[in-house]
Amino acid sequence: NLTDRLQSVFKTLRGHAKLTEGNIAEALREVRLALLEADVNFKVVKRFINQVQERAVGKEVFKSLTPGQQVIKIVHEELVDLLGREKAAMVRAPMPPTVVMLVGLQGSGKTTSCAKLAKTFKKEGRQPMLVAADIYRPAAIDQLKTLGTQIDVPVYAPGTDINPVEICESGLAAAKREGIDTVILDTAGRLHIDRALMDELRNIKSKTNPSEILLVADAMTGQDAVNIAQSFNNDLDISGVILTKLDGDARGGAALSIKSVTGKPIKLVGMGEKLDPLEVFHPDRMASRILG
Amino acid sequence: LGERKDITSEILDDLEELLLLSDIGVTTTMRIMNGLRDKLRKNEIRDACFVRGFIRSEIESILNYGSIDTLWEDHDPPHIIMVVGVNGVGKTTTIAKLARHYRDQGKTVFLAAGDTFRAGAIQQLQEWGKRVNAEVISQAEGSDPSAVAWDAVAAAKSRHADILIIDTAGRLHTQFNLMEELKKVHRVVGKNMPGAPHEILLVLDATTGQNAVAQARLFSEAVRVTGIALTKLDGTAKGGIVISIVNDLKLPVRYIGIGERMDDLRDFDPRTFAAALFE
Ligand SMILES: Nc1nc2c(ncn2[C@@H]2O[C@H](COP(=O)(O)OP(=O)(O)OP(=O)(O)O)[C@@H](O)[C@H]2O)c(=O)[nH]1
Ligand SMILES: Nc1nc2c(ncn2[C@@H]2O[C@H](COP(=O)(O)OP(=O)(O)OP(=O)(O)O)[C@@H](O)[C@H]2O)c(=O)[nH]1
Ligand SMILES: [Mg+2]
Ligand SMILES: [Mg+2]
Repeated sequence: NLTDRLQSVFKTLRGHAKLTEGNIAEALREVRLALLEADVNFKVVKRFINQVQERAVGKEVFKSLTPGQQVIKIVHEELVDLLGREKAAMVRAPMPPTVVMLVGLQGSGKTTSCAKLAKTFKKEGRQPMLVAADIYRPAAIDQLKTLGTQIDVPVYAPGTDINPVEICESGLAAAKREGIDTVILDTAGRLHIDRALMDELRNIKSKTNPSEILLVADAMTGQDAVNIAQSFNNDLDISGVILTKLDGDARGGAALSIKSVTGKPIKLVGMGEKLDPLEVFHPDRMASRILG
Repeated sequence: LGERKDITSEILDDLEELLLLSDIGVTTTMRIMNGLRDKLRKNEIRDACFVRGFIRSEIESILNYGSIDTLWEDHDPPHIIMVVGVNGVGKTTTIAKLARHYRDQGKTVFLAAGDTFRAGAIQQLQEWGKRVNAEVISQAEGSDPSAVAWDAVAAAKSRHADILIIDTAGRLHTQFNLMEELKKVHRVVGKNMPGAPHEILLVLDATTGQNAVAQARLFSEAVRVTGIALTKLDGTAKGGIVISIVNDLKLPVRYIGIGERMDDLRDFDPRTFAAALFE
């Protein structure tokens, strides 16, 4: 693993020495490889390594740490800073209902995450409603209705003959009439390069004015994470990210890529298929996971 | 001479970046780049501008492993295909596309609703079955997937279906119990028809990074994966993860998914795929 690789890089450097450009070049090469293996985007890695180098050069090697540990400590801290130290809470609208919109690529875990959110809101004493705005995927509405029944949350589902923008608009109107305080919009998966479908999302946004637009991204996404995140953010000005399937063994470098190109916080993570709550994002745990 | 060295190193840097950005992975990229630098040093490649073409054909030959129509001419019908993979990669949709492909050839196709766990999974396959004109064998939600598989094989045999495609629930390769469940489905199918399933397709999502390698490895250890279907190539991801998988695990890529409709399936073509990496 990275710690062992850095130990061997530094085996000739002792305490009281300074970290110089020369002696950390090799170490930074190892860090670069580790980040690429973890699926952090190539360009994001480049920027990150430069940042680490600026911080590391000139530092004295602490007596209590080996030079390898010193570099890892700097890398780890830099990673945590980048991933977002401040805990980003979920935003609520000044006047109910709060609208939360989930968007993302096909199969990333939006529908499941909508249900997890609804269940959590309900436990917090809120009155959530789910809106079935995916009219394209076969039985998508059945899927959301089944989940709604499982967690005893109403599902607004006028069917596949109404367009998604109208579904979201009328869902919001229905929510206002029925004392619902949180509306969760489950949108269809789509490609960030599908102009018509991205415009559909922009229309839903302008008609429902969400307090949260959350990009749902799969933790095992590779280099493409930057393209996806950048597009969704440029089109919608997302408010945050939900990273799903973190219960697998993907290193999750996509987290760094996404945060780095959008600047938007990773608010929640999905840790399973069942409807257990989405968990709070822990940047320090994510940093360790990415570094392997 | 010094300027030529600079141009060469810039070309090589650009190439390395392109390979990494395609999700080819660090180890495979380094191996390709080292092999390339070696050839340049020995003057086996005349000039740095021939480098891309050289790498493209090297990748193409790696991917040329295993041709497509060899699998099902040598046994009685039904030809049984089991489809596996992690969550959300496109298994159910790929099954619909395959069913459509075989229906176009005039074959009778049965589908087994082997995902008895996820909300709406059975209905999703039933909806597709109607659209592509394939009969769906299912049981109640929550029933044992092996029981559904057994039933489906029995039905396909007794009613003379040409093809049976078995859908399974998405599962992470790290979930021990679910991988055991998959092995059981595999065994049960073989019990009802020796030699079956004749094909086991592992579905991989082209947007996936290096985790795809672990997926391929562990699914192949659990069941006899015979090929890969790489989905969502209509996006911007290049799907370079298949290169090390084909090379190291000797698993051929059979199909690619290029969209969400029933016609959006293509036979894998190594040449087009390798060329697309360089676009
Ligand atoms: N292991 C695991 N599986 C998950 C998680 N979140 C979702 N899934 C599974 O991933 C698959 C896809 O989830 P969906 O909720 O249908 O994804 P989606 O984004 O709504 O898909 P589309 O609507 O087709 O774009 C399902 O099998 C889910 O059970 C998670 O955190 N962990
Ligand atoms: N753009 C695109 N989307 C695809 C492709 N294949 C599948 N999808 C979409 O990906 C999403 C997930 O597809 P499913 O077939 O439900 O995936 P799955 O592997 O069966 O999912 P689980 O059963 O929940 O594990 C759906 O929205 C599909 O329409 C493809 O080739 N291109
Ligand atoms: Mg969905
Ligand atoms: Mg499925």
